Amino acid sequence: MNIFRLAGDLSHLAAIIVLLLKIWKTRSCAGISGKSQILFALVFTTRYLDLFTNFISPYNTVMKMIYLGCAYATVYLIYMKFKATYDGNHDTFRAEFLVVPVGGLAFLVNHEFSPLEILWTFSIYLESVAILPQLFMISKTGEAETITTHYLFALGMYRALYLINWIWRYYFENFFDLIAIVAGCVQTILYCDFFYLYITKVLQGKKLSLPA
Amino acid sequence: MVQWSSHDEL
Repeated sequence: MNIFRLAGDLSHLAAIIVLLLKIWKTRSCAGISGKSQILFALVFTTRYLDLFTNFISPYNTVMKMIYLGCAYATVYLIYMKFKATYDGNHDTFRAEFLVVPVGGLAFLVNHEFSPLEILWTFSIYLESVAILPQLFMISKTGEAETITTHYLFALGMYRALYLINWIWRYYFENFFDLIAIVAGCVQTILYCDFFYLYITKVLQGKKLSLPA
Repeated sequence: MVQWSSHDEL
């Protein structure tokens, strides 16, 4: 464990908690893409199948359980409890256009052709594009609530910090996982235009609105 | 190059 990976995990945890609290406190999931949240729940489910069979550390197990619990709680709030506030008309990104190619790629490019490893690879590839429905929804509505932008910033920073973690691990632990690194680069690049808007607008106290 | 062994990251 290094400071970049810990900061990344805490940023990820913060993002997940901020989103859950935003929906719970405002009793509304307006502006939130339910499809992205379903994809994230799928990412955690396919990545943490070894939760009970492969013990790494108490930290690892606890964080995995928190991520899984929050992901499913968020999906429940969006599609069940606060379904009336779900903005389905703007959450129209075709998620199957992500899941199918990612599923195919996981079969073709992986470290080992075994069920658990293919599912882990699927989760890594899927996570890199899972935010697209959310970014697409913001581009369609042309704006985002400030709390949602904080959620996205923390979520984007988590994988950016992981990129630094992988550089660190390469030099100090001689650890290298090309699949995670390439997917992490793609994932972080997808946030770049949002990062620009966040830094130039939200941090200046303005509301995030896109030129319609 | 120590590549993947068991995934120890979240």
